[in-house]
Amino acid sequence: HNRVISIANQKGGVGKTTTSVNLAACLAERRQKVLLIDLDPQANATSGIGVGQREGGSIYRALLGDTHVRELVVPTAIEHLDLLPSEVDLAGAEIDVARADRYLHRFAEALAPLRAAAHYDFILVDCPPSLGILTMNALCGSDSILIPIQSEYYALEGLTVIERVIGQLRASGANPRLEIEGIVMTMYDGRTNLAQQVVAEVVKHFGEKVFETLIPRSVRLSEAPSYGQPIIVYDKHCTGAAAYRQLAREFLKRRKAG
Amino acid sequence: HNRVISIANQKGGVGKTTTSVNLAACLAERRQKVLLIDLDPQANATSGIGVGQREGGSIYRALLGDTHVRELVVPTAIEHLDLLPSEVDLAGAEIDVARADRYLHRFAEALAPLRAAAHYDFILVDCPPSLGILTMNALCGSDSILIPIQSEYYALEGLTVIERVIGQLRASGANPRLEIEGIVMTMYDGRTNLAQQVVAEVVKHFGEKVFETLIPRSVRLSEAPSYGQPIIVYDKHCTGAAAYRQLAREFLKRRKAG
Ligand SMILES: Nc1ncnc2c1ncn2[C@@H]1O[C@H](COP(=O)(O)OP(=O)(O)OP(=O)(O)O)[C@@H](O)[C@H]1O
Ligand SMILES: Nc1ncnc2c1ncn2[C@@H]1O[C@H](COP(=O)(O)OP(=O)(O)OP(=O)(O)O)[C@@H](O)[C@H]1O
Ligand SMILES: [Mg+2]
Ligand SMILES: [Mg+2]
Repeated sequence: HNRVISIANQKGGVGKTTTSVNLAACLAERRQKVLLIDLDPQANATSGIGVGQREGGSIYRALLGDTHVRELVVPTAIEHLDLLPSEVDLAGAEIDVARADRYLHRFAEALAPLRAAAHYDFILVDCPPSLGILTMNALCGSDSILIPIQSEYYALEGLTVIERVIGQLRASGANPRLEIEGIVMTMYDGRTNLAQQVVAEVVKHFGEKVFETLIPRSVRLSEAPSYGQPIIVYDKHCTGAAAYRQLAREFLKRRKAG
Repeated sequence: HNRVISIANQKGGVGKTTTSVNLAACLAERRQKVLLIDLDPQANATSGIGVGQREGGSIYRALLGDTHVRELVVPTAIEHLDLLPSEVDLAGAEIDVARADRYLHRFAEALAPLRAAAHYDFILVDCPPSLGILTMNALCGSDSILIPIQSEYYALEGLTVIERVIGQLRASGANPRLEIEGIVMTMYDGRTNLAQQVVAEVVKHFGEKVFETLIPRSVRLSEAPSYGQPIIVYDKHCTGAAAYRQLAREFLKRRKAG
């Protein structure tokens, strides 16, 4: 494998962090070796997986070339799942990285030793809600992008923008091989017309790229981060846990089918 | 009045746009003259209020000094409510503005003629989900910040960061008079413990700054943007409309009490 996947969508609050943390945990449960990279200055994935922030311990140092990524990787409470944490200071990084040389490729270069070692089956990157420097860095250093979409109207509006950005990265040569790993519908509440309409619209637009697994809206999913636990640890029998396990199965099936 | 208020929170999906559009409409309904500025490249407030995007018609032009803000203001279907629209291209603006002179004060300078004319009682600015250049510009040019907070765990984590940023803007002289207008709790579902715990935590932290009006989670609020209508037009009798009308009343009462 050794595949790097950015979990990105500039629309805020669509479930990027929730999907990063829980898909990573469910893949690790299926004995895949996974590294979760928290590239968001909010550091939600870092706390959501139960790891404390350490000043100077984030990927920020590696993006500016001060530290080797290997020194920043920490284990989590989940077997086969490691984390490269974020820190709140990363917010200052956007400007520092923007002014550095080869500013779009700092992430790819920092990650190169980990890629070469090929220790991980999957490297998942939780991105901030923007198409700024940090997300563009992640996309330039990834094999594919996984796009969580909330089953709501505003979430539809940004789809053409992300598609355009992917096209630009490919055409400009910044990352010619960037693929769409898939689209995950999140916070789906089948009782509302709105959710059904949004899913129909997304399927019309992205076709087979849309995962069949729909992640339902579930309070347990929003409670788990306050305990620093993925859903399969916090409440393994709830609908949220079943949905992310299902997503991990579908994700691996699609990978095998290539 | 003539007060400029940024509606900001770097956490994504907390209800910034929903609050901007609906508070603006409810203030206009109470015969306040309101200008809504969409500073988010996603342009959600622009479509949420039913205005189409026009290439070159966004505040982006004014931030770079190419056009006068007055030429960019358009009326909306709501009496007493005007809009300064966004456009998807604004995403490119972050980098252009970052490289311009006085890059933190482009918004304040562009807005100066409108402030001087004192035609509006309130100017509300819908910000993107980040503390990058566009949001910092809005904060430097505002009298106060209104912070919507989703009644969820991850939303709590970013509070200390915003407070730090406000303190830095005041202390550095970038905007010594920036105040906190208030905190609005959004998507509140009183049946969950989580929501109650989060509200208690926010009140402990911000005390009286927290508006008593809690905006409930309501599907009608998430349906309204697909019709390009604020909630008081889409479904004037629903709980979402009552809540935002209540918020507008409380907001004006606090302003009068000064
Ligand atoms: N399926 C779900 N059911 C209920 N709540 C959910 C679900 N998925 C995510 N949430 C909650 O919704 C909020 C937004 O999710 P999350 O923070 O994962 O989105 P995000 O896209 O990472 O946000 P940001 O844009 O700020 O990075 C969080 O409070 C989260 O706990
Ligand atoms: N009180 C509410 N009840 C139900 N849904 C809501 C409520 N407020 C907002 N929403 C929905 O939740 C989603 C997020 O809200 P909104 O887009 O206003 O947040 P935002 O903070 O502006 O997001 P971004 O960070 O992307 O700018 C939208 O789909 C919106 O329609
Ligand atoms: Mg996130
Ligand atoms: Mg918004």
